[in-house]
Amino acid sequence: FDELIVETTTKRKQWPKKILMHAIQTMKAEQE
Amino acid sequence: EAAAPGRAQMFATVVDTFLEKLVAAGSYQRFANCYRCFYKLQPEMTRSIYDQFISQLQASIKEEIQEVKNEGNLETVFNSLDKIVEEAKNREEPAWRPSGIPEEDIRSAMVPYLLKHRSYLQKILKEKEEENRKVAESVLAGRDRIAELQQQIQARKHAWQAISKEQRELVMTFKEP
Amino acid sequence: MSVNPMAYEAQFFGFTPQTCMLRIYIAFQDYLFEVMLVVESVILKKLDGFPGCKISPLQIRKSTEKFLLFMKEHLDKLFSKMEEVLLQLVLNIPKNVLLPEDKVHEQYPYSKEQLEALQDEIHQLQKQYRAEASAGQALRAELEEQKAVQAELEKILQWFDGLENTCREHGTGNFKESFAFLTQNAKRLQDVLKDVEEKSKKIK
Repeated sequence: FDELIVETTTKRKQWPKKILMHAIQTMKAEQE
Repeated sequence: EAAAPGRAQMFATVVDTFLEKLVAAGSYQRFANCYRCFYKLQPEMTRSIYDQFISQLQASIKEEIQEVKNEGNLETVFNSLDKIVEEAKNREEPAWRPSGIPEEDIRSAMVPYLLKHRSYLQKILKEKEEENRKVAESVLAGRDRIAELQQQIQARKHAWQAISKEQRELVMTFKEP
Repeated sequence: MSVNPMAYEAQFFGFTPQTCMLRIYIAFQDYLFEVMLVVESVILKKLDGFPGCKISPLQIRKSTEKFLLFMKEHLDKLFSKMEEVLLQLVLNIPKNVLLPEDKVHEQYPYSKEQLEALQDEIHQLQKQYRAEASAGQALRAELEEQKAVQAELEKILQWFDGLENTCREHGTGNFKESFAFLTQNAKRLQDVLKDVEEKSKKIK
């Protein structure tokens, strides 16, 4: 349970940035 | 009013208090009482064993706490949490918390970039419209120019046609009736 | 009792506070056991130095257990107090606090509908831009075409100019007038001719 909590909350902390990187790349590519 | 102690200091204080109370609970009287037979035989030895027991226990516990602090980088982490809490001190209502539905929570993270993207698109659309407006003006001017040229050509053509008509008539007049 | 996973704290610290406390508790407990064993072994060794003494190892073991039990009870009581205080005041994130990585939720509390509306707007803008871009291409294409057409038409006009210049070079200033003049003269000639014919008839 503890590992699950740490794993989930680590994703909550890190993954928005990762997803955003891809989204921003997509937007930049589209702008180019 | 003295500033409320930070988390790091509070952590240290609480652990120290715990240790004090634990040592106080495990007093020498208590220890000698439990090892009564040995205490009667060797009271000084009992005391020195007890003293070593306590200092060893304290050292181990302090070492463990230091290890946890190092591993979790707790000093720095506590200080940065103090700052974050300090920044929020003027907020009363409960702050946002993860909903447990990632798709929902990622939404707000996307918004600032989508807004930026939107304003970029609005900007280039405006530029493109302005650019096209100018080109459209030149196209209209070009169309007028062409119409004008065509009219001129028509006029010249009609003038020549008129002359050639008169020419034919003239020739007719020379022909034998 | 529902467990509070303290997920938000875990997001910040990188570990769950309860686990952190559990780890500390287990360490403390291990130390207490270890150091008690050391105490007992030291006492037993000391007793070896008194061969006549009647204290048995079992007695010492019972004393150890008695003191250990006592210490363990106090450890548990004190530790749960410490844990309660630390979980409440140190290893916790107050309800009104938002972590830096989540600031965006405070600034842009967008609902699903709002986000969809924003995305629709972006798609709309993209469509409009594409339309404008192709319109621009069409306009520029027409401009090119107009250049060619204008050049052709100007060439034709120059041709007419050339024609008139040719006439001018050969004495006929304005071709139309001179042609009218020619026509007049021709008519006058005809009249004269007719006149001459009539007179010649009379003379015969």
